[in-house]
Amino acid sequence: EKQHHLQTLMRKTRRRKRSTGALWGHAAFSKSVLTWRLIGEGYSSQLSVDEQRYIFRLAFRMWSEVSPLQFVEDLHSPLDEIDIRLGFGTGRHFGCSQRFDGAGREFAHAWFLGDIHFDDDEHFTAPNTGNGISLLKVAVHEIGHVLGLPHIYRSGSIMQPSYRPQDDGFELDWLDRKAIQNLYGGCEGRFSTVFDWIRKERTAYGEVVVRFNTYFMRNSWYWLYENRSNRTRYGDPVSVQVGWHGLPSSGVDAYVHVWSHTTDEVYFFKGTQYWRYDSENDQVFSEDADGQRYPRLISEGFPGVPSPIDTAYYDRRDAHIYFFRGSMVYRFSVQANKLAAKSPQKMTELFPALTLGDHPTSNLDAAYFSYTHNTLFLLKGTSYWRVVGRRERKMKRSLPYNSLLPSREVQQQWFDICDVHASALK
Amino acid sequence: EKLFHSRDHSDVEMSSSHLAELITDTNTAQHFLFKYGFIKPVNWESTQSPDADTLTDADIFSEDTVSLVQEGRLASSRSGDSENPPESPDFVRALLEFQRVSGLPVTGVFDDATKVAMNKPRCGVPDKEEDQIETMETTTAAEDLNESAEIFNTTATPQSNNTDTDVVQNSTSDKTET
Repeated sequence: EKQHHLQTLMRKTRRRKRSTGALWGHAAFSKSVLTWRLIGEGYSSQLSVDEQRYIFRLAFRMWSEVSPLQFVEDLHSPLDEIDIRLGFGTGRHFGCSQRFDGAGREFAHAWFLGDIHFDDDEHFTAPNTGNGISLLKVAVHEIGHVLGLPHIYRSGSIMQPSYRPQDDGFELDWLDRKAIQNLYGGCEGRFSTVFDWIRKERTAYGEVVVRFNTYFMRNSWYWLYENRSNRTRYGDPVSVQVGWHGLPSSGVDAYVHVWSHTTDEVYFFKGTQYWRYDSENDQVFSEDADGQRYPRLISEGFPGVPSPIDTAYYDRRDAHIYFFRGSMVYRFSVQANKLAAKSPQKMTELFPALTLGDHPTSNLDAAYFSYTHNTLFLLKGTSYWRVVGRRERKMKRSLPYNSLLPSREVQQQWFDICDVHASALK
Repeated sequence: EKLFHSRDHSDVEMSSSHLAELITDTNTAQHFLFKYGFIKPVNWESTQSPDADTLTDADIFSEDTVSLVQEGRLASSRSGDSENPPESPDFVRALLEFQRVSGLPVTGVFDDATKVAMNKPRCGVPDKEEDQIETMETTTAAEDLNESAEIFNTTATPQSNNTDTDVVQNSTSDKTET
C-alpha cells in the first residue's frame, strides 16, 4: 500500500510539473519561487539535522544569488506539493530504482524538476572541514541537475561529473552562471539607489589613498558590486540594517556625496527626511559637528527642494546637487544653499535624448556617478542611459552637453544582481 | 554503528559489503561506460518512477557480464539492449569518449589513469542522456493513454509487474459499477 501510495504521489507530481510548461524555450521550472524539504525519513547519520538543513539552505541560496529563482524551505505543506525533496539513503532507498553502490564512487543522484538522493555511505562533511566529501558542493551540483543543467566537462564548473576536493570557498563561476541564466534568464529589477562609496585609507607609509566600493540598493537590501569581477560580492544581498547603521530599514531614495576641496559630506534621503552619514564610525550622525540633528527635513536642509524625491546626485563640475522628482530636475547650489536660477527644469531639457523617444522622461530610480567608468548613469526600471561626458565630447564635439546615449539593459552592464527569498536573509 | 575512534569520525570504517565495487578490469569498465551513457545514452528521466525498468539494475548487469565472459557470446540485458564484449568497437569508442571528456590521454586502452578516473567519487546522473524533451513527450503520451482508459472505461494493456495498470483497472471497474 505504501509503495502504491508513493507511486501515485510521484505520478501526480510529475504530471503537475510538466503541465507548468517550459520557460525560455527550454525545459525548466516555470515558477520563480520553489519549495524544498529534507524529508524526515531521509536524514543523514553523519551530520546533525540542523547542519544538513543549513547546508541545503546555503546551497539553494547560492543558485538564487545568480538566477531569478528563489527557494524557500517548506516544512508544513503536504509532501507531494513540495517542488524539490532531498533525502539521504543507502543501497535500496525510498523505492528508488537506482540503488546506491556503497562507500565510494556514486555520492548522489537527482532528476530534472525532481528529487535529490544522497548516498549516506559516503563520508559527507560540512564546508571547510577537511577530509570527506563536501555536502555543500554535492548539493549545489545536484540542485543544478534539478534545475535542468547536465554534466559539464569544464575545469572549474560545479557541474563536472566527478567530485573535486573542495577548494577554500568554492563559488559558481561566470560560465556556470550563464548556463543557468540560459535556462531562466538574468536577474532584473528596479533599484532604490546606486552609488560609489568613497573610503579614505592611510597606507603603511602614511599616504592617504582614496578607494571606492559600488553599492546597489533595492528596498531593504543592498549588494556590493565588484566591478573588476563583473559580479556582486559572494553572499549578497545583505539587509540595509546590517550594513548601514541608522538608515531606515525599508531603504532609501537617494544618496549624495558632496565632495569638494572644503566639504566631504554624505547624505541619504528617504521620504521627507534625510540623514548625514558618519563614515568614520560607520553609522548615521545623530548630531553632527555643526549641531544639526538627524534625521532632518529635506525642506529645512535644502530649501526649495520638494520631497519625497526620486533620486539625486552631486555634480562636482558645477558644485550643485541635482534632485530629480517626476519629470523635473532641481539644481541646488551647495555654496549658496539655495536653488539655482531657472530651477526646476525638465529632465528632457537638462539631459536631452540623442535618439528621439529614447529617454526616461520622468520618475528616475537612480542617478549614479561611477568612478569605474568616470561617467554618470541614469537608471529607470531595467534600463539605463549613459550621460555624455567630457570623453565622448572630445571624440565628437557635436554631442550636446549632458545628452543621453541610447538606453541599454542594466543587466548588460552590471551582472547578476539577484534577489534571494526573504527567508534566506539573515 | 559504523565503527570510529576519532572525534571527527574521519576514521569511520566501512564493512566490505558497504563498499562500492571498484573498477578494476575491462568488464567493470564496460559496466561503468554503459551505466553512465557512454556506450548508449541513458533514458535517465524514466528511472525516477519507482517501478521503472528501463535502466539495468547493477546486480543483474553484473550477472549478465559474468555470463558473457563464461559463455563467450553477447548477452541481452533486461532492457533488451545488446551488450558489447570488452574491447569491441563500441567499447573502445565509449572508452575514447570517456578519456576525452575526462581530460585523460586518449589512448583507447583501459590504462591506469582511466582506472583511477573511473573510481573517483562522482554523481550518479549519467553523462550522456537521451534528449529530455523527447523523453518527457513520450512519457506524457503514455500517461495520457492511462488517463483515457480511466475516463472511457477501456482496459489498459496488461503489463507484468505494473501496479499502474492495476490502479487503472480497479478504477475502471469502480466507475462501471457506479
